[in-house]
Amino acid sequence: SLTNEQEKDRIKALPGQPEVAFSQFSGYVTVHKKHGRALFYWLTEAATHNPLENPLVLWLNGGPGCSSIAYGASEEIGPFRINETASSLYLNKYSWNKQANILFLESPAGVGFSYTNKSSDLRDSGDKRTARDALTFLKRWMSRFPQYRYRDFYLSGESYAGHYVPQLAKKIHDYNKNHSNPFINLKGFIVGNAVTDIKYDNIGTVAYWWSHSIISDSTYKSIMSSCKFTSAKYSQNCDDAINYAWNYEFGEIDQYSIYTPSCN
Amino acid sequence: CIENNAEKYYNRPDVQHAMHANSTGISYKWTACSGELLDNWKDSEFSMLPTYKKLIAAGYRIWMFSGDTDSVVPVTATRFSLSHLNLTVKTRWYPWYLNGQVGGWTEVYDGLTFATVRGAGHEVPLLQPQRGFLLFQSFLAGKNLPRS
Repeated sequence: SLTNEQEKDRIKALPGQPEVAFSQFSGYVTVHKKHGRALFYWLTEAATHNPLENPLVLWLNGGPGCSSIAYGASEEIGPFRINETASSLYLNKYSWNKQANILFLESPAGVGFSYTNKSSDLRDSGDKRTARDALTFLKRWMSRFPQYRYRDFYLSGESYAGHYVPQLAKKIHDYNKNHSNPFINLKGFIVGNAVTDIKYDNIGTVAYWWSHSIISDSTYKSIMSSCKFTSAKYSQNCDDAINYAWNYEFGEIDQYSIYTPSCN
Repeated sequence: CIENNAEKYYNRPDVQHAMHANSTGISYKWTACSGELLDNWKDSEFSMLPTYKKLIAAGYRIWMFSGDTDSVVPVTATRFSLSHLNLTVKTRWYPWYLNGQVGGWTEVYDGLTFATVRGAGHEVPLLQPQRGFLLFQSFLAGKNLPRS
């Protein structure tokens, strides 16, 4: 039986939404009572004959500071797309909820609808607290949705979630090690275009810029000779070389998709 | 410009009501990315590779993929980082197919599967939704991507 709290979160229908057979829930889970930090989630259950048989998949976008509802849910893997005038929704033929129950989480507090009552929280967020709050969210969310306890569970995400996902996976792993019958049944994770290692990511990124003819040979040489990428802080020469590339060689492209039109 | 649609839709009061969102009356509009969080991000791990090593050793199913037209976290960035895990190759590099077309390339290591998605950018399911869906299906099934 669904908990009362769960029923309170049920979405009857979104404005302009087409008729669907799967259930949806959304709402807040408090992750830090004293600071009034609460994370917002949106669950789109599996569009299958019995969602109870399908795994649960948590999706996180990166940034840091970007919303899984703005990107993951609304333009990537969610069941709906928003039309140009934002007056109605239409179905995504390749929605991932055709295979699984998809849980979108706006994380950390300050992203999207997720909020904090302590405004200083917005100026000292970081990997550690984000992972800690996300684990707290999961434990409390699974109390509200006990039908998902012990269910096959996967994490997924892209970009800076290349940090969030493995860090949360590690937290879950350590939490489970200290509990005899762990209810967060993590089986694995999948990440796309994931921020992984500052040094190697940067070297590989500059190689991509050069091999895809976005930057000149001389700029490639000046970046590779002045940038060590051994710390998050770049030297002035390195900064100058990269800024030159961005300002004079890249041109007006969509860096996130270099062969499609850029958005003016 | 597709994210402009979300900026409009999720700031509609009737949408927020239907989603039980913004119940405390947040003092700022809903937006796709918070500049304040990004500009003030405090701790960020230099490398996730040590965490990957621990999670691979713990036996989790781990897949990484790259849309190959992204220049922000491009496919060569991920491949170069992955190469420093020194994983053993189980199934050598091969093209995977969907509808008779190469959907991308993949290589399976002991403990991790890597795949590219041809013609997709940073947000793979946005530009190559069908290829992204097959990738997800294969991941959930624990099966290698199709060779034909």
